[in-house]
Amino acid sequence: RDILGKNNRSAKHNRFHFEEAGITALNLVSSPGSGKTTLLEATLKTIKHQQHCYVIEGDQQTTHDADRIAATGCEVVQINTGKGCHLDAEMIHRALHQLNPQPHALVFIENVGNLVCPAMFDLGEKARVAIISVTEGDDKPLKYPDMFESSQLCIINKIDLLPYVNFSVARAKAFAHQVNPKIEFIELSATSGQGMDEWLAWLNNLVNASH
Amino acid sequence: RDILGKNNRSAKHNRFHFEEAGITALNLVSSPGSGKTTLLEATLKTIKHQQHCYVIEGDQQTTHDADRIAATGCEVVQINTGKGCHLDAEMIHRALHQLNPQPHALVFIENVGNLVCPAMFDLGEKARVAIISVTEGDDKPLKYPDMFESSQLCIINKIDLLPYVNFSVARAKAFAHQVNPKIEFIELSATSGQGMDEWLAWLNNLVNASH
Ligand SMILES: Nc1nc2c(ncn2[C@@H]2O[C@H](COP(=O)(O)OP(=O)(O)OP(=O)(O)O)[C@@H](O)[C@H]2O)c(=O)[nH]1
Ligand SMILES: Nc1nc2c(ncn2[C@@H]2O[C@H](COP(=O)(O)OP(=O)(O)OP(=O)(O)O)[C@@H](O)[C@H]2O)c(=O)[nH]1
Ligand SMILES: [Mg+2]
Ligand SMILES: [Mg+2]
Ligand SMILES: [Zn+2]
Ligand SMILES: [Zn+2]
Repeated sequence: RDILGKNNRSAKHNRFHFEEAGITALNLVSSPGSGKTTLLEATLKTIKHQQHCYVIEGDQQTTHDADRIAATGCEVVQINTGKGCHLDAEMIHRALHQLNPQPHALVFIENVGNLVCPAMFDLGEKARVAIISVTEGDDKPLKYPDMFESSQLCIINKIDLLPYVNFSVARAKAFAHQVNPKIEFIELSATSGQGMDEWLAWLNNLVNASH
Repeated sequence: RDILGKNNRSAKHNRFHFEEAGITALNLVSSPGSGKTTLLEATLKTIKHQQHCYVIEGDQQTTHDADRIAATGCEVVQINTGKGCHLDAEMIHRALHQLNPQPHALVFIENVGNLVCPAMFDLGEKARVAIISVTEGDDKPLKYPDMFESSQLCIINKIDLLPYVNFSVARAKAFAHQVNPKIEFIELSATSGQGMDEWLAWLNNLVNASH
């Protein structure tokens, strides 16, 4: 089936748009409820005065996540996929023309909560960030390998809950490295703020690399 | 596309197999890491002497979950879906002919961790049980409605962690009822054992209804 072929052509087109305008696009992927929106809220509140940001939200239904992002003052577009299990490059292309991001902006794409299907769909992003929560178990990188294989960064979120769960950070990292030796890690808590400095520094490096 | 049509025919065939032999089949669905395998381990250890059980495990990769189930002494088959994001009725049909469950058995099917795609694929089960963890946020029933609409029971798991997260049980239930007014709820902790009695009683009723 040529679905992936067509998607890759559309992703290339998006990437051309982004690079032409010096825009850094990120694709945030995770299981449902790992903390993508919470991390975005905390990030936007901190950097909104130094960096022009936009958000594209993907969910089966509701505008819950877009409403939370709008409340930070950030421009956001909500895509509802209905029965669809992932965002694709064409949806992003349409959203981009709605948002009309300024040159040198930072565009966050929050994908549908799903560790499987979004792995196959390039959106034209500069980097893909997989988020796992310490409450989900440390075996996810091996059980859902495609997503970790295709991500540059793995955020281990909700580390404030580590004392209450049997999650081994070392094991999760070893499993992720088995699938993708180049993947980087950041441990953080989107609610307590621990590790946010490291994440903001990583973002800063990525944005500077785009100019 | 006739994928769903073909799957429904295969599901009907499975259901015929099950009803013919008085077998109760359950389809457990959730996000990755909500606690499906942990719940099965706790359940099997408690009922293995009164009820003949079998498990069919679904994951993209690894036999981690089947190994955990086998360690309880229960017969289990692992299905690896590769790039596939859900179990389908044909996969279950093949697994059934491998397991050859005895009449009046209880067959648990643990689906791939994914709140989207498995909702569309009937496996021939008697009941579908959606599990949400209090660590995922209480908005999931509205954001991923198809899965809750097609489930008879919603287990709210990891209630031992409620003191550490901002999850409202009442809100989650109200959202699930908005999508499916008939859905039932059980609050439990698969690790502390709280609520397990209610779950075992629910299972017992289901099995007795099959005879
Ligand atoms: N304790 C703790 N809770 C967190 C953290 N990050 C997020 N949460 C909670 O986790 C739940 C889900 O967070 P969201 O940000 O909505 O997760 P999401 O990945 O955007 O969810 P979807 O968009 O539905 O896939 C909420 O109850 C958050 O408050 C964290 O670092 N620590
Ligand atoms: N605190 C607490 N942790 C739990 C509970 N149930 C499961 N866990 C933990 O949650 C993590 C994931 O549990 P699993 O049973 O592997 O989840 P799963 O739904 O089978 O995961 P997948 O098969 O990968 O989708 C593990 O670290 C478990 O120990 C619970 O009731 N309370
Ligand atoms: Mg979100
Ligand atoms: Mg499991
Ligand atoms: Zn899918
Ligand atoms: Zn048959």
